[in-house]
Amino acid sequence: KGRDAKSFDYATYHGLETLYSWMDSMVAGHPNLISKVHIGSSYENRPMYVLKFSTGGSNRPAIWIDAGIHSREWISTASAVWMANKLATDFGVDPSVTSLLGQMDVYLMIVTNPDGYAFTHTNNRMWRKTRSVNPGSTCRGVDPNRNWDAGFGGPGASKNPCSDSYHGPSAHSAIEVNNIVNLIKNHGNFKSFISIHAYSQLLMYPYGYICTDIPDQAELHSVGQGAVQALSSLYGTSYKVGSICKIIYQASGGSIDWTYNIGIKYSFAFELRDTGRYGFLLPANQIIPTATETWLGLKYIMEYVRDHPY
Amino acid sequence: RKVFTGDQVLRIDAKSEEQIQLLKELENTEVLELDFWTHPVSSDLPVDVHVPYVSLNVVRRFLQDNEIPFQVMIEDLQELLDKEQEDLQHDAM
Repeated sequence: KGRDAKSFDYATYHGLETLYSWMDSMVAGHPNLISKVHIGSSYENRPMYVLKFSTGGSNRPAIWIDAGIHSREWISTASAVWMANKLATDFGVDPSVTSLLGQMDVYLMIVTNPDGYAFTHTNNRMWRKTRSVNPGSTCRGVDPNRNWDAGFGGPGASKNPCSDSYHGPSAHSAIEVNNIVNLIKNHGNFKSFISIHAYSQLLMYPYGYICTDIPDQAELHSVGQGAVQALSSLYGTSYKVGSICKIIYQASGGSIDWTYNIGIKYSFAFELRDTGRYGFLLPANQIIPTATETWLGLKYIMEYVRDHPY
Repeated sequence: RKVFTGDQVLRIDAKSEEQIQLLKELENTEVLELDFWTHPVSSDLPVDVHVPYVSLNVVRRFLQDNEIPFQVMIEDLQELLDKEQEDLQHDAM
């Protein structure tokens, strides 16, 4: 199985079962570095897994990275797969990655909305939300990035179950969200939370639910600019940096607002390629270039977090 | 599997706050079943909207009548999806 990770095709989009099998091959290929953490189940009872990169210690300061919370944003999951392999293969080779994993743990969630992701492969490629049944409505699903307890139910989210930005009946009501919330709270030592979305080529920090600056706005903007400079150095892909509310729109109930408010200072959200040629349908031949440039930005943030303990 | 034959994705470049408000009204018109990939926020950000085939004429007319500039970002959504599926099957083999 260890060999499978090496021969895996990182340059195409894969179904859920293939990704779950690939996770097992990553664990088999890197037994002293990677473990697969089962954090709960989705609404339709699919297992939810996080790949934990750790070189030991107990409850070390940690970095969280998630992809695929909006299921149609396939490039985010595909980039996370490639970056997971990059993190594993650079350990012991790249001094900065080795130093990072010598001090911190990295939790990487490849498929954060498994029901939605499976549904995009079988029924509706444009599906975004979870697949939960909404009592009293024929419409299904909650927008898992409007369901967090941060300005929940405020502007930029809908109370209509048929809307793509339906916030759900209450904060953390989506089991997929609640599973992550429990892990973050129980762990208690996360120092960074990075959520990967697509598209628009943006790197954002809180807040989304209000348009006032966070106390750490200057620092996070500076880190964002450094990360985008590193990202753009490869192919010149242009990114914008700013708070969610100011750079795109007011959106309540978002994950990085909640994580920032519970004290995880280095909270960011990526919106990957592109800026409006293919939208959510980015061709597979752009997976590796997108992942490679994104890795440079992500690595910049992780190094900064490593070097700025708090 | 849901198909999107004839659906298009339009890129709309609103020129004023008034046009943004008109697009917000369009976004709230549920009967058109529009899927806003990016939302009407400000005139310096483009708005991408997936328009079902059956709503295309109404939406195009609305944009033209209100002189809101737009272009076709994806000519036929299903064609692009079919291409994506072909690529996936090719890679799988």
